[in-house]
Amino acid sequence: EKLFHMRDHSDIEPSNIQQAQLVTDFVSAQLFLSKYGWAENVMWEDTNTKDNEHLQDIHPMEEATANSGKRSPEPTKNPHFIEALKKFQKLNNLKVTGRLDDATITAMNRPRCGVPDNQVLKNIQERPSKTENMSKTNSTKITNQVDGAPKKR
Amino acid sequence: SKRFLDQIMFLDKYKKEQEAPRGKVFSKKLLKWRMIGEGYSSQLSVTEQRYVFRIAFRMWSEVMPLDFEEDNTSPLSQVDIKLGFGRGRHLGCSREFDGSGQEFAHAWFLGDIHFDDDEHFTAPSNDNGISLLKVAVHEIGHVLGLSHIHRTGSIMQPNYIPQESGFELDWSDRKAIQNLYGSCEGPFDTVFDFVRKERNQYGETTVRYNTYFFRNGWYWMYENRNNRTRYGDPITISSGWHGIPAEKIDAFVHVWTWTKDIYYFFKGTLYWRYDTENDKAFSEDSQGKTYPRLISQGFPGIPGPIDAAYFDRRTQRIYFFKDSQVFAFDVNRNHAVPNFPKKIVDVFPAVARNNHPGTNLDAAYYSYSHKALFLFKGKHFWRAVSDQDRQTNPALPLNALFPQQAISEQWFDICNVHSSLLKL
Repeated sequence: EKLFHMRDHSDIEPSNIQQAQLVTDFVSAQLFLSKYGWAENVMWEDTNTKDNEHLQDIHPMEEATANSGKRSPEPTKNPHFIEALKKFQKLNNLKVTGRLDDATITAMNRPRCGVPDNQVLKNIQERPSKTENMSKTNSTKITNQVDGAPKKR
Repeated sequence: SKRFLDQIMFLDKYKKEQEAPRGKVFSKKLLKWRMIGEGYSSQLSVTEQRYVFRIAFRMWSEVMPLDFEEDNTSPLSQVDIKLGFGRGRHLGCSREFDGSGQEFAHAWFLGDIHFDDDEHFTAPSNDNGISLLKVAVHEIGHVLGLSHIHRTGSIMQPNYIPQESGFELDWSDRKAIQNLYGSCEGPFDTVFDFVRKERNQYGETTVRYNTYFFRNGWYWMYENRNNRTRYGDPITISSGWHGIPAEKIDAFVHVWTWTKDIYYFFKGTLYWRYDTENDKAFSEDSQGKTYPRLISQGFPGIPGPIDAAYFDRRTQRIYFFKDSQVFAFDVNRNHAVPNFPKKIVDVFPAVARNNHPGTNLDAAYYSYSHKALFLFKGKHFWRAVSDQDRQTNPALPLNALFPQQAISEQWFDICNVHSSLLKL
């Protein structure tokens, strides 16, 4: 353990705080992908009806389209899931495997903003070529004073 | 009371949806923000929260043509951006927080930003935990209309990246927000390179310069190599330049010859001499004569007030611009040059017909970075033909002015901040 704590104990995990449900398996990964816009309104039926309600509760805004009667293929082989997973892996610079591997689960569990990711901006304009170049030939060598790395505000 | 709060939040949001611009951006130039009283953090003091949010809003204001002002008095419906902390189901929001870990905040297009109070947010001075400043800047970006950007270095990445020493909005994030709101423009009072001589460790004299843009009561230092202003600018003139007027400087001139090295500031009918050793204006000269002085006394033949001025090291003259005329002053003979004043358009003719600033310049700026003279007026500049230009095209008259260009397309992101945020 650390040799000392912050005097205000701000570095000690307060016990009474509810911990976020982490992504650990197919269902939680599915929730994540759906919640953060990686999978359009896809309702992947699961044999356990309780999970279904659970899904509906968390996503009241996403209409639950009943996948009536048809049994979905083995969860991780679901094409929608795989496609969404690949999209997530690609944009998070992960190996695009389409499988719920450890690296992907770790990425999903990183602290993040709650706004969905499904709006991706176009390519941002690159820096124009007009950056000044310091001429070396100037008789009086005048250099532009630069402050280097950003100072902490 | 909870139900009442939900109703207020709902009605407020419904009303705003009706008034809000159809697109994804605010149409107003001044946005009001407020910390929600029922949504203070349980871990940071209100003072710390306010301090962080002020910095966050300033960081955006420094790179876009919008100002932000905290407003704790107007009706809630007139407040554009509301910020608050909550845990689980919170502040009438339909998107529940998940406890400590994973989701730490979210923002709604119409301006509500919620932070998960189960997260361990920290103020800038403390590096452990999640930087409230970084999250606030990210969420404000959403409110302004930016989506997530999956690009290393972008503040709009969805995942929280523990902050290096000091994070700032990089070039691409600036262009992303300027794609929505346009770039910052507007006239400057004066622009100049401030040259200093220093002795390095080997005793050699090196000459360094910094570029400054002045407007009203504040100024920016411009980092030419980085195509941006210094992080944290603008700041007040009085905090950086001592003994000169606190606002609306007309001109700065550096008389630099083999025998002279003098720095002048001009405002109205007066001028000040600046002491670079002690970084303040001289109060008097070696004969005990005080500053400031009348321009007409210090520069016989030159009437104040002036619009702009610069020192030409080739001719060793100061050129003073006033209305449509330009005066020349010989610093060695210490008097106005005969057969001046002349019309600006005659001394600095237009390369392209009628494309000329004409009268009432804002600034005359010789840039060591660009090795050229620039005349500023409004949002545009006119570059004067330089020696280099004449080598490639001898037909060009000396000091002729190339067609106007937008200042914001050569000197980037020089943006005002609201007066309430000038001093943090």
